[in-house]
Amino acid sequence: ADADEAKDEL
Amino acid sequence: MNIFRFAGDMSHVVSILVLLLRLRSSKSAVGISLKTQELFLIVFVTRYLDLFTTFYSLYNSFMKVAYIASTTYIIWMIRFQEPYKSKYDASQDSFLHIKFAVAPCAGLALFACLVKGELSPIDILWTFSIFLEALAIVPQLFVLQRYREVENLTGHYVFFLGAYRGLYILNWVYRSYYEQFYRHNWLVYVSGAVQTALYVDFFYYYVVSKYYGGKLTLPT
Repeated sequence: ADADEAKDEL
Repeated sequence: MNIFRFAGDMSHVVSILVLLLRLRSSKSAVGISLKTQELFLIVFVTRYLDLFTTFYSLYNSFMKVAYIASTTYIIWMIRFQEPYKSKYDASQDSFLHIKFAVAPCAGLALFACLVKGELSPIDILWTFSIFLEALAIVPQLFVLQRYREVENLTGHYVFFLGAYRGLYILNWVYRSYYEQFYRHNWLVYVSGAVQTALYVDFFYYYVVSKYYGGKLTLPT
Protein backbone atom coordinates (compact mmCIF):
# COMPACT_ATOMS: atom_id res chain seq x y z
CA ALA A 1 0.00 0.00 0.00
CA ASP A 2 1.29 3.45 -0.78
CA ALA A 3 1.49 6.10 1.87
CA ASP A 4 0.67 9.72 1.31
CA GLU A 5 3.17 11.87 3.17
CA ALA A 6 2.77 10.37 6.61
CA LYS A 7 -0.94 11.14 6.66
CA ASP A 8 -1.62 7.61 7.79
CA GLU A 9 0.39 8.30 10.95
CA LEU A 10 -1.00 9.31 14.31
CA MET B 1 3.60 -0.14 10.32
CA ASN B 2 7.12 -0.61 11.59
CA ILE B 3 8.61 -1.26 15.00
CA PHE B 4 9.58 2.39 15.61
CA ARG B 5 6.18 3.73 14.79
CA PHE B 6 4.41 1.11 16.87
CA ALA B 7 6.77 1.66 19.80
CA GLY B 8 6.19 5.41 19.41
CA ASP B 9 2.42 4.99 19.48
CA MET B 10 2.67 2.72 22.52
CA SER B 11 4.91 5.23 24.25
CA HIS B 12 2.24 7.85 23.56
CA VAL B 13 -0.45 5.60 25.04
CA VAL B 14 1.72 4.90 28.09
CA SER B 15 2.29 8.64 28.60
CA ILE B 16 -1.48 9.26 28.67
CA LEU B 17 -2.02 6.36 31.09
CA VAL B 18 0.77 7.66 33.32
CA LEU B 19 -0.84 11.11 33.32
CA LEU B 20 -4.20 9.62 34.33
CA LEU B 21 -2.50 7.61 37.06
CA ARG B 22 -0.65 10.72 38.19
CA LEU B 23 -3.89 12.72 38.48
CA ARG B 24 -5.74 9.95 40.30
CA SER B 25 -2.98 8.99 42.71
CA SER B 26 -2.16 12.52 43.86
CA LYS B 27 -5.76 13.76 43.56
CA SER B 28 -4.46 17.03 42.17
CA ALA B 29 -3.38 18.64 38.92
CA VAL B 30 -0.54 20.61 40.48
CA GLY B 31 2.42 20.50 38.08
CA ILE B 32 0.23 19.55 35.11
CA SER B 33 -0.42 22.09 32.36
CA LEU B 34 -4.07 22.26 31.37
CA LYS B 35 -2.98 24.44 28.46
CA THR B 36 -0.81 21.67 27.02
CA GLN B 37 -3.74 19.25 27.26
CA GLU B 38 -6.04 21.72 25.51
CA LEU B 39 -3.49 22.30 22.77
CA PHE B 40 -3.18 18.53 22.30
CA LEU B 41 -6.96 18.25 22.02
CA ILE B 42 -6.99 20.91 19.29
CA VAL B 43 -4.16 18.99 17.57
CA PHE B 44 -6.04 15.67 17.69
CA VAL B 45 -9.40 17.07 16.62
CA THR B 46 -7.96 18.98 13.65
CA ARG B 47 -5.67 16.14 12.54
CA TYR B 48 -8.10 13.27 12.89
CA LEU B 49 -10.89 14.74 10.75
CA ASP B 50 -9.90 12.03 8.26
CA LEU B 51 -11.72 9.63 10.56
CA PHE B 52 -14.74 10.69 8.51
CA THR B 53 -13.09 10.54 5.09
CA THR B 54 -10.38 7.86 4.99
CA PHE B 55 -10.19 4.45 6.60
CA TYR B 56 -6.63 3.25 7.19
CA SER B 57 -7.04 0.41 9.67
CA LEU B 58 -8.96 -0.54 12.77
CA TYR B 59 -5.81 0.17 14.79
CA ASN B 60 -5.51 3.66 13.30
CA SER B 61 -9.16 4.59 13.90
CA PHE B 62 -9.18 3.13 17.39
CA MET B 63 -6.07 5.06 18.44
CA LYS B 64 -7.42 8.33 17.06
CA VAL B 65 -10.65 7.98 18.99
CA ALA B 66 -8.71 6.91 22.10
CA TYR B 67 -6.44 9.98 21.97
CA ILE B 68 -9.36 12.36 21.54
CA ALA B 69 -11.45 10.68 24.25
CA SER B 70 -8.66 10.41 26.84
CA THR B 71 -7.48 13.99 26.33
CA THR B 72 -11.06 15.27 26.55
CA TYR B 73 -11.48 13.31 29.78
CA ILE B 74 -8.26 14.75 31.27
CA ILE B 75 -9.34 18.31 30.42
CA TRP B 76 -12.79 17.68 31.89
CA MET B 77 -11.20 16.35 35.08
CA ILE B 78 -8.96 19.36 35.59
CA ARG B 79 -11.55 21.94 34.56
CA PHE B 80 -14.71 20.64 36.18
CA GLN B 81 -14.09 17.79 38.59
CA GLU B 82 -13.16 18.06 42.25
CA PRO B 83 -10.60 17.86 43.78
CA TYR B 84 -8.59 18.59 40.62
CA LYS B 85 -10.49 21.75 39.76
CA SER B 86 -9.86 23.67 42.98
CA LYS B 87 -6.22 22.57 43.17
CA TYR B 88 -5.42 23.63 39.62
CA ASP B 89 -3.52 26.88 39.69
CA ALA B 90 -3.99 28.75 36.42
CA SER B 91 -1.46 31.40 37.43
CA GLN B 92 1.25 28.71 37.31
CA ASP B 93 0.13 27.76 33.81
CA SER B 94 0.18 31.20 32.26
CA PHE B 95 2.86 30.77 29.62
CA LEU B 96 1.84 30.82 25.96
CA HIS B 97 -1.71 32.02 25.49
CA ILE B 98 -3.60 29.49 23.33
CA LYS B 99 -4.39 32.10 20.68
CA PHE B 100 -0.71 33.02 20.33
CA ALA B 101 0.01 29.39 19.53
CA VAL B 102 -3.02 28.80 17.31
CA ALA B 103 -2.89 31.99 15.20
CA PRO B 104 0.71 31.68 13.90
CA CYS B 105 0.26 27.95 13.22
CA ALA B 106 -2.96 28.66 11.31
CA GLY B 107 -1.27 31.37 9.26
CA LEU B 108 1.72 29.15 8.52
CA ALA B 109 -0.52 26.21 7.59
CA LEU B 110 -2.58 28.35 5.23
CA PHE B 111 0.59 29.65 3.59
CA ALA B 112 2.16 26.18 3.30
CA CYS B 113 -1.01 24.72 1.78
CA LEU B 114 -1.39 27.59 -0.70
CA VAL B 115 2.20 26.99 -1.84
CA LYS B 116 1.58 23.25 -2.19
CA GLY B 117 -1.78 23.75 -3.85
CA GLU B 118 -3.62 21.77 -1.19
CA LEU B 119 -6.75 23.78 -0.69
CA SER B 120 -9.15 21.41 1.02
CA PRO B 121 -10.00 22.35 4.61
CA ILE B 122 -8.97 18.87 5.77
CA ASP B 123 -5.47 19.31 4.31
CA ILE B 124 -5.11 22.79 5.81
CA LEU B 125 -6.25 21.63 9.24
CA TRP B 126 -3.97 18.60 9.06
CA THR B 127 -0.97 20.84 8.33
CA PHE B 128 -2.08 23.21 11.11
CA SER B 129 -2.11 20.29 13.56
CA ILE B 130 1.44 19.31 12.57
CA PHE B 131 2.69 22.80 13.46
CA LEU B 132 0.59 23.15 16.61
CA GLU B 133 1.76 19.80 17.99
CA ALA B 134 5.33 21.09 18.01
CA LEU B 135 4.29 23.91 20.38
CA ALA B 136 1.82 21.99 22.52
CA ILE B 137 4.36 20.72 25.08
CA VAL B 138 5.81 24.20 25.74
CA PRO B 139 3.35 25.23 28.51
CA GLN B 140 3.97 21.89 30.29
CA LEU B 141 7.74 22.43 30.16
CA PHE B 142 7.26 25.88 31.68
CA VAL B 143 5.13 24.49 34.50
CA LEU B 144 7.90 21.95 35.26
CA GLN B 145 10.41 24.78 35.29
CA ARG B 146 8.29 26.81 37.73
CA TYR B 147 8.11 24.08 40.35
CA ARG B 148 11.66 22.91 39.61
CA GLU B 149 11.29 19.69 41.57
CA VAL B 150 9.45 17.34 39.23
CA GLU B 151 7.12 14.80 40.77
CA ASN B 152 7.95 11.22 39.71
CA LEU B 153 4.93 10.37 37.56
CA THR B 154 4.88 13.81 35.95
CA GLY B 155 8.50 13.23 34.95
CA HIS B 156 7.60 9.84 33.45
CA TYR B 157 4.71 11.43 31.57
CA VAL B 158 6.94 13.97 29.83
CA PHE B 159 9.60 11.29 29.25
CA PHE B 160 7.20 8.93 27.44
CA LEU B 161 5.80 11.80 25.41
CA GLY B 162 9.31 12.77 24.34
CA ALA B 163 10.20 9.14 23.59
CA TYR B 164 7.16 8.96 21.33
CA ARG B 165 8.44 11.91 19.30
CA GLY B 166 11.98 10.55 19.15
CA LEU B 167 10.71 7.16 17.92
CA TYR B 168 8.69 8.89 15.21
CA ILE B 169 11.88 10.37 13.78
CA LEU B 170 13.34 6.84 13.56
CA ASN B 171 10.06 5.78 11.94
CA TRP B 172 10.48 8.40 9.18
CA VAL B 173 14.06 7.29 8.57
CA TYR B 174 12.84 3.68 8.35
CA ARG B 175 9.94 4.52 6.04
CA SER B 176 12.04 6.56 3.63
CA TYR B 177 14.41 3.58 3.29
CA TYR B 178 11.94 0.73 3.06
CA GLU B 179 8.68 2.08 1.67
CA GLN B 180 8.73 2.40 -2.06
CA PHE B 181 5.87 4.87 -2.29
CA TYR B 182 6.66 6.95 0.74
CA ARG B 183 6.52 10.66 -0.02
CA HIS B 184 8.70 12.96 2.01
CA ASN B 185 6.93 15.80 3.75
CA TRP B 186 9.56 18.24 4.95
CA LEU B 187 7.08 20.23 7.03
CA VAL B 188 6.40 17.08 9.04
CA TYR B 189 10.12 16.40 9.42
CA VAL B 190 11.03 19.94 10.45
CA SER B 191 8.22 20.39 12.97
CA GLY B 192 8.87 16.86 14.27
CA ALA B 193 12.53 17.73 14.76
CA VAL B 194 11.65 21.01 16.50
CA GLN B 195 9.19 19.19 18.74
CA THR B 196 11.74 16.53 19.69
CA ALA B 197 14.42 19.16 20.32
CA LEU B 198 12.17 20.78 22.92
CA TYR B 199 12.42 17.58 24.99
CA VAL B 200 16.21 17.22 24.82
CA ASP B 201 16.94 19.43 27.82
CA PHE B 202 14.33 17.63 29.94
CA PHE B 203 15.67 14.23 28.83
CA TYR B 204 19.13 15.14 30.00
CA TYR B 205 18.01 15.95 33.55
CA TYR B 206 15.62 12.98 33.60
CA VAL B 207 18.35 10.50 32.65
CA VAL B 208 20.88 12.02 35.05
CA SER B 209 18.38 11.88 37.94
CA LYS B 210 17.51 8.23 37.15
CA TYR B 211 21.20 7.32 36.91
CA TYR B 212 22.04 8.79 40.30
CA GLY B 213 18.73 7.66 41.76
CA GLY B 214 17.89 11.10 43.06
CA LYS B 215 14.92 13.39 42.60
CA LEU B 216 14.39 15.09 39.29
CA THR B 217 15.22 18.73 39.88
CA LEU B 218 15.53 21.22 37.06
CA PRO B 219 18.08 24.02 37.22
CA THR B 220 16.91 27.61 37.59
